[in-house]
Amino acid sequence: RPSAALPRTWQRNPEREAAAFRESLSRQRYLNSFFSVENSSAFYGINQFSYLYPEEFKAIYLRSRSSRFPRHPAEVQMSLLNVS
Amino acid sequence: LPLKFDWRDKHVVTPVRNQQACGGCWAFSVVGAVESAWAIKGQPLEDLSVQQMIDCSFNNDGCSGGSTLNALLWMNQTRVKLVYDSDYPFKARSGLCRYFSTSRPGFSIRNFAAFDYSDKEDEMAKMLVTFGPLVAIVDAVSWQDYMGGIIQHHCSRGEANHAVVITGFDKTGSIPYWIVRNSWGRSWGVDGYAHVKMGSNICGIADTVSTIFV
Repeated sequence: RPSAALPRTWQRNPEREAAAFRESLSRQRYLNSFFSVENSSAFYGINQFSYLYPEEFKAIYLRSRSSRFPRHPAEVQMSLLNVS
Repeated sequence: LPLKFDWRDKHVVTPVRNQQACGGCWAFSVVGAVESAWAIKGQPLEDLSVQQMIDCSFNNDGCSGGSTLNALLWMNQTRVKLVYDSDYPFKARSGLCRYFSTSRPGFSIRNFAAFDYSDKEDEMAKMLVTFGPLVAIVDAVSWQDYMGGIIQHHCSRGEANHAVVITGFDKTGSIPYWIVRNSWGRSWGVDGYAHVKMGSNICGIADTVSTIFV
């Protein structure tokens, strides 16, 4: 269960999961209400994460720290031309 | 550049894995790219040990989080060899680092390049085709509900929080997109993959991109 990894302050119970699920349904409806005319646009729905609040989802799954990388320089573009 | 390219078609991408409740996406993405880089170089395609990276990359925090840059620096500086996944299987929690004899088969990296390709996604595509799948960090908050289609809205940049592997791109349709391998199991998204619009740095996909050399 993903919720096993949650901090103590977010202890799970069926009521909390049901409330998170209802919020997910509402959020998915909102997300799908835009751009549905575009055939290729992303669509959103129920999956294994629907029982989690967004802050819980973020706390468990979105744990990558970002760094600022240098801009890709032109000289690297040139050197790639020599790569077979 | 071809209009469509996917390293999966060359059989050099391992199946999608599931990080479960471990915040180790940073390790899954780097290990996934190393697996592919070695397969492109002619080695048999094998699952390598994500758990080894989670336990042993001392400059990261295991299942509590980490950075792809730190993971690559660790690999580059220590010349550590990643062992097979079967030798050091995934446990979905951080543990003590296990050490292996240097004679044990394993796969290290020669170097890596890390750049910001925002406004230069065509250059990013060149790197992908030339060297292999790319490690990227994205803002994946809206990916909680993603089921399929091309992500082109509801995704900010500048809040990168999730590491993935870009295995290809498709420019044959009206909306060109990156093919992005995730680590949330095959039941998520499009068989475990997401499609993210190319050319607009959607989700910050071009901001922090690493290429691995083996």
